Amino acid sequence: RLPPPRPRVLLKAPTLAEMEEMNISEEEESP
Amino acid sequence: RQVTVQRKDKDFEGMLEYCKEDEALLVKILITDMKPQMVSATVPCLPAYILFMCIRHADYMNDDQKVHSLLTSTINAIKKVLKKHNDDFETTSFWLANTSRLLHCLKQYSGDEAFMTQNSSKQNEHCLKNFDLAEYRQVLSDLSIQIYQQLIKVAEGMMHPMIVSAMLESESIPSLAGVKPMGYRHRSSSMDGDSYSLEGLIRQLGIFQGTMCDHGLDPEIIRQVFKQLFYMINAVTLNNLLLRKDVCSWSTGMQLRYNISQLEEWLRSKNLHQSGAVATMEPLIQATQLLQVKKKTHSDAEAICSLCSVLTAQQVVKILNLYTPLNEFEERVTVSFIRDIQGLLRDRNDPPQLLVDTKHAFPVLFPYTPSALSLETLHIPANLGLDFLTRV
Repeated sequence: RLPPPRPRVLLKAPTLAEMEEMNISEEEESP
Repeated sequence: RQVTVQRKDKDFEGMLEYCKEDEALLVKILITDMKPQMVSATVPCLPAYILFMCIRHADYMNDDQKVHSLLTSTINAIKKVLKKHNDDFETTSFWLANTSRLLHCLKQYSGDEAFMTQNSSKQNEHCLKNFDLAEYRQVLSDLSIQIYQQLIKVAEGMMHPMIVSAMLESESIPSLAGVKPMGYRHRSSSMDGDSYSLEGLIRQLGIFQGTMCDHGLDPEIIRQVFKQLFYMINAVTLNNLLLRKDVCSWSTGMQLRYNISQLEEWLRSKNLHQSGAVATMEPLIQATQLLQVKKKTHSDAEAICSLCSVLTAQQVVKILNLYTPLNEFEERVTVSFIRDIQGLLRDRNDPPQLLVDTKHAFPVLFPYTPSALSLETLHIPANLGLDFLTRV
């Protein structure tokens, strides 16, 4: 029995490279 | 070693609830501080399943920030662990298995019918309710490719120093020991003969295979790893053969053919024979045959040309030029014979370079591999210290 089809909200994700950049800047900010 | 189960599995929905404040601890336990041995006695890819069950609960609660935060922390933590252990095969294999499993879970429970065909009805009930995580699937797919490339790099780095001595210099056929071309002494690039024997190389392949299987890496990915590693064995051995007169002899041809057959036997014993690994060894197999066939008449030349279909004309001629008779009874290959071969191979459209590209990488594919595991039956070992997770 399949669940009734229901629209799901697309969760936007940064690319791997963008995540890397965000991660680097977070690390730079933290002492 | 199991968490006490207070309710029957059927009462669980295959989700794990956690407080937002515990996310950092969850990621620390499951990723940053995780050692593959800590979960070796459990279902393979346990961290991936636990993380997915946490994502499911955040999805169920319609909390997009929580889903986003956990996935981002997970991906960043995996990248950090891989960076820290960038020369460790076991860690890299473990995270390749878990990252690709998390990717498969995001597909299997996405609600997309294309990924649901092999699901049980219970698994279909466990599909994500609120969010489409297709963009995160792309990130995890990119990350899996990065980890695969690291895995190959680590394995190649470990195998590279073993290949020449194991394939060309070790004497695995006892009766051939000491049968060397005149004027050459045994040359070994290894400091420790034992560790670089053919047996040592095969033992190393077995360690790679056993580790990847223990971690629950998809068999299709394991096959691609061995195709790539066998390509390197072929390339490094053939390049050495093309540059060294002392190994271009009938006896090395014999020894090498025996060594390749041992590698083929190993692939068969591990059910990896259909991986394409044997085909990558074809140039080397043809080189061994070239060392062993008669090289005298025009019909010998024709036979060599049809035999050496994947060697370039330049490689065939080079091996014939380097060929060194074993003793005074065996003749050197004549200049006219080599000219005959060159004439026969003139029309081949070969690449200009003599040596094989040892760095060539086959494109990797991660075919979708759904799991038969029912999330509601998953048990979390108490020793992981995840008692802040609540089964829902």
